[in-house]
Amino acid sequence: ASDVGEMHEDFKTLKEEVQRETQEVEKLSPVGRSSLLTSLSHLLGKKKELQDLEQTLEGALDKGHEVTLEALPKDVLLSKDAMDAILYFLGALTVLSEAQQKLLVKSLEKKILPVQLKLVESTMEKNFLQDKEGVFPLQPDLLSSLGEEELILTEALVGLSGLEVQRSGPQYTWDPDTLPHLCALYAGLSLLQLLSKNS
Amino acid sequence: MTMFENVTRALARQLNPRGDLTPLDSLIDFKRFHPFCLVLRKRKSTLFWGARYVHTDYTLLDVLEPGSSPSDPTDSGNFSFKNMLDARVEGDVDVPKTVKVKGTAGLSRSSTLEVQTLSVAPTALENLHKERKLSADHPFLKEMRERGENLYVVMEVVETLQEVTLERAGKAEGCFSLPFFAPLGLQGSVNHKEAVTIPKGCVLAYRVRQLMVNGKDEWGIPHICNDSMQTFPPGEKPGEGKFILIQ
Repeated sequence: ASDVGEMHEDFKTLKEEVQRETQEVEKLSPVGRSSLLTSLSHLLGKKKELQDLEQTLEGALDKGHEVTLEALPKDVLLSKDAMDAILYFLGALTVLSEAQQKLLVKSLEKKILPVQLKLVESTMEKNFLQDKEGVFPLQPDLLSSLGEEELILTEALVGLSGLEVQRSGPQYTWDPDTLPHLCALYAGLSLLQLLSKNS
Repeated sequence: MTMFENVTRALARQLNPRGDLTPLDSLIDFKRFHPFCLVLRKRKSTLFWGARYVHTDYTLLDVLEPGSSPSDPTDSGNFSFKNMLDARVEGDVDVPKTVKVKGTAGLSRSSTLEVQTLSVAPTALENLHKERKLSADHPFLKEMRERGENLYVVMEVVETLQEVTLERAGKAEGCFSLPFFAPLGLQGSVNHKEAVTIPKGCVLAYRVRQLMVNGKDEWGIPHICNDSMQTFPPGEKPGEGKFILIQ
């Protein structure tokens, strides 16, 4: 019954899983996506409230209740698949610490989510099945577009998931025990990037 | 990732690679993951970041009719770990019940984690099943039944034998504690803690099995279950059509 334990999958499987869920969110109208982004921006950094929302949504799905997103001019009714997908991403976001959630909001404001997503994706792609800790070179152009503040923000965000980036080199330290956290960060970044794309 | 999570994940990996031992995420919750504790499973979750079980405030014994208490969970082995964070590097099983790990970096050399596994004995469970029925009117059960939740019982735990203070060897600490983060209120939370004290008897990892309820007060904990099984018989949920607004 319990299928927690270790994961047997590769990065491609994670990427496909995340893509499947983002596609469901993408089906929301622009107003719906914008409303969802606003809601999440307010909740990120408040872990308890995020968890409460997760539980409420789970309950609503179980009971077959309808869920709507507050929006103007008209509230947006969520399909079951959209609720499922939102629940998936809430699960990922609640894995992150409050500090990371706040850093995500800050990154959203600074519009650096695509760079952060690329950084996480690139390192995971190379090391997903790597079960030994090690230091690896980082593609220099991955961070070259970031200014000092953005760099610090990014280092902190990924560092809190266990991906230590060193500017000298540049290089990063891979720690296989942090993989679940990085997977959650990857999913969280994917969702927020999608939602912020057209906003 | 917190030090506690690092340790529990490394422990689960070491004791039960690719198995169903679930590492505990949060030190504060350990008392709610003892044997017989009832936990909920997150409805929509993934293998990739786990965290599938959520604690409740009840144990199986709380929701059964009063009666004799089961025997204490049995101890099925002690283990000793050194430098848990480096377990993956040079883990080596010397004798069946002892794992010694040499480390290179990470935890302080003096940190040794002594743990034991405790599990609910099959006979204890059988006796409990024979002697005590479900307290059908228990408010918690009523609520869970109404919500159609699936309940799981913690059947096995890995817990600490001694209090232990684990220290991180301080790589990358401090690099985020820049004034830049002060407006975000992150100064305190971004700085990594360098030590954590894990109390004696603290659950670090656990195994669960699904609770099944038949009729009003019959219950069981099957050995094998799958995703389609439901704790409460289907068709008992009231189907109100409420709206929930997100914002």
